[in-house]
Amino acid sequence: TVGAVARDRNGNLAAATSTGGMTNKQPGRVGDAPLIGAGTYASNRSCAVSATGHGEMFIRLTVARDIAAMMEYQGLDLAAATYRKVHEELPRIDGAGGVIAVGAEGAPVLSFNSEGMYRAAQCEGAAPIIAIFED
Amino acid sequence: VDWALALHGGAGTILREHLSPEDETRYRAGLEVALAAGRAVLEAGGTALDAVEETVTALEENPVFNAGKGSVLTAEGAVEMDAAIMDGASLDAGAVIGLRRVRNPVRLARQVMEHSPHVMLAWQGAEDFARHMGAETMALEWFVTGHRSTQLAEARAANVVSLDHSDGKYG
Repeated sequence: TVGAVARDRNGNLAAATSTGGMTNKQPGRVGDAPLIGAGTYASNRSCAVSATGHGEMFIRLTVARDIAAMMEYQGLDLAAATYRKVHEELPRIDGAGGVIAVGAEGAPVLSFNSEGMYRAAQCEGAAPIIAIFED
Repeated sequence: VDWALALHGGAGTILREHLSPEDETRYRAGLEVALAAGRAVLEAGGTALDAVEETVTALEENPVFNAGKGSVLTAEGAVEMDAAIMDGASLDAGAVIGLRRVRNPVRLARQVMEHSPHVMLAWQGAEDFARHMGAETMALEWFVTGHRSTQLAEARAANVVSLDHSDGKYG
């Protein structure tokens, strides 16, 4: 799975995700990537999110929209909402994977509970970050 | 407002000992190319929507990632690609499911969002829409790589389903 989130200079947010699924999957199996609210979501009121991992678990927890909802209704910041979903709730149902997210201000959040996540990020005026493992 | 961009190329049980220096170099190079594609849009004053589309398209074009060229294979040895895109300003969204021949699913997802009254199109309906929109299609050989064929053979032998970058299996 691959994905991207962005904030432009007008403050607008967007998210996109694309995938082949899982190796040796049953034909017809659909994961979270194309499901709006599970693997992909964007709202200027909160954040843009793209997810990757064990899709069935991300669907059950409506991960992307739930992160946005925690920001909208609970007032959590992006990092706290993302941490709760990825590190506290997903592992309880063997949900391996991660998300990338960006809000109306600040740097993107890249969070995963798996061994690694191929990822990159950059903010205007800052150096790019490219990483695979925890460090 | 400062622009910001992030991308992922998948997750899973990516063990250091299984990732050769050559492979790590290829992955990092692919991430940099994709980041540059989105960055170019945002630096020029473009929209977040264009930036995520260009970033994901660059990842779809790189065979090391599981989307577009380099997609993993189903139990029947086919590719079935899905994609979605969402505009945070309008809450407009588009998604496609089960594509087998469309070169860049994310671009078709955007066309669903912008040129259809629907949020999601799947399987034959999505393929028909792709033809109607003139989306570029490729033969199966474009999408299938030797690495993914090997992964499928190993998964079949072990009777498991696995994440795209995973040695952790879901039996």
